[in-house]
Amino acid sequence: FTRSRKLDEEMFEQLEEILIESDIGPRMSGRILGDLRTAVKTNKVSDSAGLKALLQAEMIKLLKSPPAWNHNSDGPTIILIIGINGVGKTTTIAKLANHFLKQKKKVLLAAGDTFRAAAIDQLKIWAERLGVDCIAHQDGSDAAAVCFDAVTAAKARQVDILIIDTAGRLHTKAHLVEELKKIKRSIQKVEEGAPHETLLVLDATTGQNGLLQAQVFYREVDTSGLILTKMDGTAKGGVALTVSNELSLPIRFIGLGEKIDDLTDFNPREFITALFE
Amino acid sequence: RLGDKLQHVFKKLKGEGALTEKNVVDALREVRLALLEADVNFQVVKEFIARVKEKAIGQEVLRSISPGQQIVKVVHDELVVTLGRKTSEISLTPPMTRILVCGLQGSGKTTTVAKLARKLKSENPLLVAGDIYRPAAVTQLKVLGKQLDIPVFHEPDAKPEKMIRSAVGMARDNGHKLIIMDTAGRLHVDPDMMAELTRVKEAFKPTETLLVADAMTGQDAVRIAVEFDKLLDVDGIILTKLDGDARGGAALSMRIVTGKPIKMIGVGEKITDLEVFHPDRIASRILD
Ligand SMILES: Nc1nc2c(ncn2[C@@H]2O[C@H](COP(=O)(O)OP(=O)(O)OP(=O)(O)O)[C@@H](O)[C@H]2O)c(=O)[nH]1
Ligand SMILES: Nc1nc2c(ncn2[C@@H]2O[C@H](COP(=O)(O)OP(=O)(O)OP(=O)(O)O)[C@@H](O)[C@H]2O)c(=O)[nH]1
Ligand SMILES: [Mg+2]
Ligand SMILES: [Mg+2]
Repeated sequence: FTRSRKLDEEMFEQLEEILIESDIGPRMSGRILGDLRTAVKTNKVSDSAGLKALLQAEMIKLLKSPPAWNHNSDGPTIILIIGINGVGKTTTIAKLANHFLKQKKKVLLAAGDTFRAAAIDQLKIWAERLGVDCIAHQDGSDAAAVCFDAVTAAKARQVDILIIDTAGRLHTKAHLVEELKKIKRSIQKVEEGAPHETLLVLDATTGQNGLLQAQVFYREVDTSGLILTKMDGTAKGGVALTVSNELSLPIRFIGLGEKIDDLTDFNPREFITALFE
Repeated sequence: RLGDKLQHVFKKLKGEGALTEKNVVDALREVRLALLEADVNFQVVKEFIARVKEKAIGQEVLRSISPGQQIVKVVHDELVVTLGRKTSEISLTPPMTRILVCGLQGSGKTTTVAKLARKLKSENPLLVAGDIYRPAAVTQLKVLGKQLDIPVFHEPDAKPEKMIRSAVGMARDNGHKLIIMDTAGRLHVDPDMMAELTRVKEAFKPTETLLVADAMTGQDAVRIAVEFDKLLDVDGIILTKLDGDARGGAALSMRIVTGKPIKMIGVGEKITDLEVFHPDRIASRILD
């Protein structure tokens, strides 16, 4: 009996290592394993395989049942894409547009990054490849004004989906977070319920800072969902689990590469299984 | 803050007689937690704590009236020593310095190339736009080059390794003493792209190969650094986006597993936002 007790403790340590190395974070890992110890009592687990299976089942539960998309029933559904620098927003917008085009939806894009060198050029190239229009002003123009025009155009042209790109910004830069709020207000002047979805893009290689990013963007601009990019690397993206659970935000999509088709619907079972590989 | 947490740990022990080694080992659990929360790699933390334990169970701690502070000092000093005691700069190699910049997608390479060029403007740099994949990547570098009045070389329809001959020729003919080459972001587990990088390095023969990495990288920092270093034998690392609130544990992980110095840090989106790496500042940040 003593021998099997020791094995259990070592097994818990091995599981803790897997969780922490997946970027779930030490506190969340501790919480998950604490819940697992409780579950072990009720489930009468007797070996390490059973323990691992129980843990995976518990973790899948943490990610299940996302709410339905907030679609606009009488007008374009407006999706605002936000996130810190370099996480993959612009590329993800191209993939999202492709996703909706395959559903026979009419899509319009907005080049809301008026700051970074060649940001507008970048989105325009994607729009051209997809055969969709892209509302854009000049480099250095007011982002809120571009978004205002884009929503106006989306309604006039009766598109199904408008996806708005924004400049990468660190959540620690108050003036840039303010700019996002201004963008939202401008959008709301044209369409009251908009943006219908505000999706935060998280890079799978990000560590615990992902949680800080999400907390600020959630509090300040009311994020409604997550997209996790660069899952084709070796990072497990565990911080997304912590964010999703803590803020009750659904992970909508996973980015798996740099091409237009490299976007899949988020699948909790696949995500958790991959975490343990 | 770690200092406060440790103070709390030791406050609970006051009046229980002299501090023992076991008390210190228990306190080191708080240090372990702080390092993991700061994104230092799990294995790296294990080895680092083992190293620190030797120093932490010394008499200065056991007899100190503020053992918590003593432990923080021991850990901080060990971090500074590990991160590299002095700051390590980019070396110039007359008559032609050749800097190759590489790293994962979105880490900040193109922006960093421009920042480096501005810093080393007195060398009359020529930039090479070697990212032929990302939409408007060449445009991005050309826009930045124009802002700095620094020329950007790009050979349309040429593979990056094939561009180098003409780029070096142009640099020599026009009195440039420095060439900085930007490359496409790539995954360390993408064999074709890593092979391309190897070919680029063989053709370019850089005098300085720099890995540009995001300061908020998590546990994967070790794997990324090892793979790039194994293939290219990098000369140094540049950590970007340190103007945020990422603790920067990736700095320790990457430094420990490759033994390569962190040379500079990116501290913003502006072309002026590049600073020399200071180990003590990053150490304080990791422990915060
Ligand atoms: N491997 C991989 N690369 C990706 C993925 N998503 C985006 N990228 C790459 O990441 C890099 C940055 O992508 P962008 O779309 O420019 O990122 P961004 O968030 O718009 O960047 P900023 O606008 O500068 O903040 C590009 O090289 C993309 O090709 C992904 O899922 N996997
Ligand atoms: N806040 C901040 N942003 C940075 C820093 N360095 C780069 N960026 C931003 O990060 C984003 C990505 O920078 P890029 O230079 O395009 O990155 P990259 O590595 O060349 O990207 P790929 O070529 O797609 O792999 C841009 O929005 C930059 O402005 C930094 O030190 N701080
Ligand atoms: Mg972008
Ligand atoms: Mg680039």
